[in-house]
Amino acid sequence: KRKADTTTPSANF
Amino acid sequence: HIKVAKFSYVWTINNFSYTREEMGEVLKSSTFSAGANDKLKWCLRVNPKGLDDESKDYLSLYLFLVSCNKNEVRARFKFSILNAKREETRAMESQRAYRFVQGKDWGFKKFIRRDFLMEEVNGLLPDDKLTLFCEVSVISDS
Repeated sequence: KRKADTTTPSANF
Repeated sequence: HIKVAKFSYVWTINNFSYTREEMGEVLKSSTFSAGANDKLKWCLRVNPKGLDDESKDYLSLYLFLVSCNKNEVRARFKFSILNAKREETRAMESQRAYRFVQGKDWGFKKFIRRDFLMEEVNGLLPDDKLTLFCEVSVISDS
């Protein structure tokens, strides 16, 4: 199992 | 109680070695759902020459939530390549469920090395066709 990534990281406030 | 809806999709890309996408460019599959009445619509997005400099030697593969009727969806997923015998090989599975909203993707920037994929002896491109297999498990409250 692998840690996934995303092409659209969202900002966390 | 939780409910898990599991479904899969097969995407065959013909003449793979002739695809013209450059680094950062993407090929999209048709949309698919768990069932005919399911409101969640997904697609696969592949970057044949990677997403960026870090992944330029790889094929990148993502699961994309095209549309949904809820604020968010949690799903686990697994990608693999079907060889000439239609067997799953080179599977890569998400570590956990990921949160999707409409327009969001999750996947693997470094799904498979391009040189490994194109190496004929590995049998991953029979007749120059790349067949990607995606299994999705959508988790929701019942």
